[in-house]
Amino acid sequence: VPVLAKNDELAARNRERLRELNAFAVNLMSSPGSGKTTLLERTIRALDGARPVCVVEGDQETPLDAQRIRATGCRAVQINTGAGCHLDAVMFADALDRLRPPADALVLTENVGNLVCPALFDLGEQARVVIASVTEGVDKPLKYPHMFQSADVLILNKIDLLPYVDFDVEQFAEHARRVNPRVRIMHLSATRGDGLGAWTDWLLGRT
Amino acid sequence: VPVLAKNDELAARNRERLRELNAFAVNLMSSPGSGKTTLLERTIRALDGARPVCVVEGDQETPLDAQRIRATGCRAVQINTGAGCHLDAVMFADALDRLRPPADALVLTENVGNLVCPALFDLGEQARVVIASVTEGVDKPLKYPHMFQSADVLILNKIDLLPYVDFDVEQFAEHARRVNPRVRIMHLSATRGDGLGAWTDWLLGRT
Ligand SMILES: Nc1nc2c(ncn2[C@@H]2O[C@H](COP(=O)(O)OP(=O)(O)OP(=O)(O)O)[C@@H](O)[C@H]2O)c(=O)[nH]1
Ligand SMILES: Nc1nc2c(ncn2[C@@H]2O[C@H](COP(=O)(O)OP(=O)(O)OP(=O)(O)O)[C@@H](O)[C@H]2O)c(=O)[nH]1
Ligand SMILES: [Mg+2]
Ligand SMILES: [Mg+2]
Ligand SMILES: [Zn+2]
Ligand SMILES: [Zn+2]
Repeated sequence: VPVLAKNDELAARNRERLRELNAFAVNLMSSPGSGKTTLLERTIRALDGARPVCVVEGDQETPLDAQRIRATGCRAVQINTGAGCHLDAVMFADALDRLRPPADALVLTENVGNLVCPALFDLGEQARVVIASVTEGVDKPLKYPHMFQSADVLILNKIDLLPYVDFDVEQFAEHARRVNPRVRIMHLSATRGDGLGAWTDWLLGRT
Repeated sequence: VPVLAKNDELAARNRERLRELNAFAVNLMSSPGSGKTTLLERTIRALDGARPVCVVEGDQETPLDAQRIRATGCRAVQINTGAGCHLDAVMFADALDRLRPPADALVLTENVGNLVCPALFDLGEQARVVIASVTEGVDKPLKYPHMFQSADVLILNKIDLLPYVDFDVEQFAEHARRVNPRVRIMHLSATRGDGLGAWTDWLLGRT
């Protein structure tokens, strides 16, 4: 059985397991340092218990991101992939075993910082969220199309830096919609909190 | 023969081929959007013919980066990897066939934007240069250690944005030296030109 087919079978079982819990699982992906962990920290605090949250953290090395999440009072497990460049359904299944999400939980997974490989591996999530930041350039959707095509939501982060960088927000949206015509785009600053409300509304299923 | 061993055999032949040309080949790696192409554009203009330059561009999709390089008057070939996440020795050998670098050339390769996989594939370069930008956070060397361990030079780019971001330059250097004690660190702004002289001096073998 080819590697990807095997992965997808287990992903389907993960998806079913989460459905039985009425959990909402999100696979959060981006380049290194686009703001995934910062957004999760802000999100957990903003949700303020509206729904139980647990987090799966993926990185090549270190427990740093899971530690940041736990500092908010939220449960997190850290996966270290070593030389690996993406999370897969096996790792996600193991993480769910360790995490034991309660009924109705938001299960938020921060994938390895990488705009390439994570897009190719279904974990069993219900939704995929991709973060791009205004410091990375407007052409990323065209150059890394598999990632941007796979997104349900596309967060443009670090909008507080717009005055200092050469970034055309309209052109970025145009490129994003060329590879993914129906993607939902949100503008955010994870550090300042701009746009956080629209994001948490979407997470809570209100929009 | 395992995949990586086969790669390394061809890389060794690429290395020898470049040595016979007295060429200096650099493998330039970073996260998406850290400034690889912008740095190459500035470098070519700053070198102003001091040495012949040719460029190998690697991206999943589009000819955009090779086009930007050619706009400077410099020869470039574009490799598109499709779903692939890194350049390898086969692609690099093909690129050299297309590029036909002259004697004494600087052969500058911009790898796929990815802090993970490119570190694992020897192309046949003489040196590896990694770019990190001040917008990505200080912990990247710890979290992506294979990439930072493999660097001969580590360029900290976008220093013009330091007033607007939370980035401790000393802490970053400390993390980088923890995984790579002898790495040479350079501070640059590819857009403004700060630090360009030290970089071109190194390229020309003057330091
Ligand atoms: N100016 C600004 N900086 C931000 C914003 N969001 C995050 N950052 C900064 O960007 C850097 C990286 O943030 P992280 O949240 O660690 O990024 P990440 O995507 O989790 O990084 P990896 O897990 O290593 O891939 C940190 O220095 C953050 O403070 C934002 O909205 N504006
Ligand atoms: N403020 C600032 N922006 C920069 C600097 N260098 C590059 N940029 C910007 O960063 C964005 C990405 O630059 P690129 O040179 O395309 O980055 P790249 O690493 O080649 O990107 P990929 O090839 O897609 O991985 C562009 O909008 C550049 O203008 C810098 O020193 N300072
Ligand atoms: Mg993180
Ligand atoms: Mg580029
Ligand atoms: Zn990969
Ligand atoms: Zn890879």
